[in-house]
Amino acid sequence: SKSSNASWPPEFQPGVPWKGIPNIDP
Amino acid sequence: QEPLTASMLAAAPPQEQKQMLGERLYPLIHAMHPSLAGKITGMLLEIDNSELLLMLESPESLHSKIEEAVAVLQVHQMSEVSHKSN
Repeated sequence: SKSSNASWPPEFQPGVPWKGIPNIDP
Repeated sequence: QEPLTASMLAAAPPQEQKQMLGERLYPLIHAMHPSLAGKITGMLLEIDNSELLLMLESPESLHSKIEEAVAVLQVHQMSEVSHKSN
């Protein structure tokens, strides 16, 4: 469902492995 | 810290590439918008890696992109607040 968008955008934290963008096709 | 290059990025796995770009972008964004830096960086990381590299080399284009992201973020937050208050 695209109606629940509350967690957007994913927050980047320095030193923490970035996992904000899952499964992007090239 | 040495500048990030396309070949350095290419040598890393895709997830690591975003991490490397984020680590470079975050301090620059934090200097402009300390309270929003994490979210702005997260938004900018949705952009193509090659474009992010160009932005790291060109402060002007980075700044305009940051302002763009802040505007989008503010509209998003306002719509969320009005949504919750209803």
